Amino acid sequence: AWSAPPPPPPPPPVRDPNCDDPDVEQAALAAVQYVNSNHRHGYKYTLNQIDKVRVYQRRPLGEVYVLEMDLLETTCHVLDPTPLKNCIVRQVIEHAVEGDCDVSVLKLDNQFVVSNAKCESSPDSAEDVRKVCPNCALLVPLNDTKVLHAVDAALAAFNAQNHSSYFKLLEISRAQIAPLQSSVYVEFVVVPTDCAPKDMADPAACNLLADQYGFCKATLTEKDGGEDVAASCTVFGAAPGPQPDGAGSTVGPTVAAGPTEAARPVVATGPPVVAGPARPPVF
Amino acid sequence: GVPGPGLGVPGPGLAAPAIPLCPGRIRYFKV
Repeated sequence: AWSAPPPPPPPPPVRDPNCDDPDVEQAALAAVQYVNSNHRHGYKYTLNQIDKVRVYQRRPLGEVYVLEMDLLETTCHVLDPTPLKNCIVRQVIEHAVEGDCDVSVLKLDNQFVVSNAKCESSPDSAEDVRKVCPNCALLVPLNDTKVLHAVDAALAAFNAQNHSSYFKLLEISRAQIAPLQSSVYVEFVVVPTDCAPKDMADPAACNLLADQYGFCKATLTEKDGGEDVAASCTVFGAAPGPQPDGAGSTVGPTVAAGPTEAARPVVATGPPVVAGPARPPVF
Repeated sequence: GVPGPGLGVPGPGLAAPAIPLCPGRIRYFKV
């Protein structure tokens, strides 16, 4: 008598592949992309290590990768269009920030789709930073009064440079104070508005221009009873208009200029504020 | 010349020594 061959044994419901397995890495990279595209503040993260992985069979088709992974903060803001592969990882001496993520990724038809992700970020310990750099500045809360003052001073100085637009603060992204507390380092995001800086009377009446961002770094240093502020901003997006010096705001370096009268209250002494190069439009 | 218990090649039904598969490689540095 003829009988059908026995059906193949069902695949095991669970397997534990190598954390460095190419499929596991692909699932992790899909999860990193998902995380970066789903937070609107702070910086992009990049994959540092896959801690654990377990793969479950999904009925009727596919597999679910459940991962634990470590990420590291980069220097690219999430609104910065720079591709992640070109972003630099924050080093320990900059007080690195780590992200711990639990994610689930569905693999179906060789495509990886993230179904959920939960992440927590935490800075490296101050002790770890001091081990390699005793005098390096450490992260401080973004609402610290010294931080707020440094950002106000830097933005005022930047706006005093006769840009074609008045820039508004979008967010403070990072702040560090050195152990001696004589200088405050801040990173923040600004957005150009439809107001011209010279005619700007009421900042509240100025509207933000869409899809244009400036990423600023500034250091405010207390000096001889006054303050020095040095700031540079890289602006991405369409040109709001020509610069007073005749150079387009999207080409070439913006000319470094000394503080204007409006900047004097916040730029007491020291070197002029320097505006960084504006890059070509990317949006 | 006869190996004692626990030595030599695992017999039938015995698993080979487990190789740690995870965590994976560190790409930058450990925080």
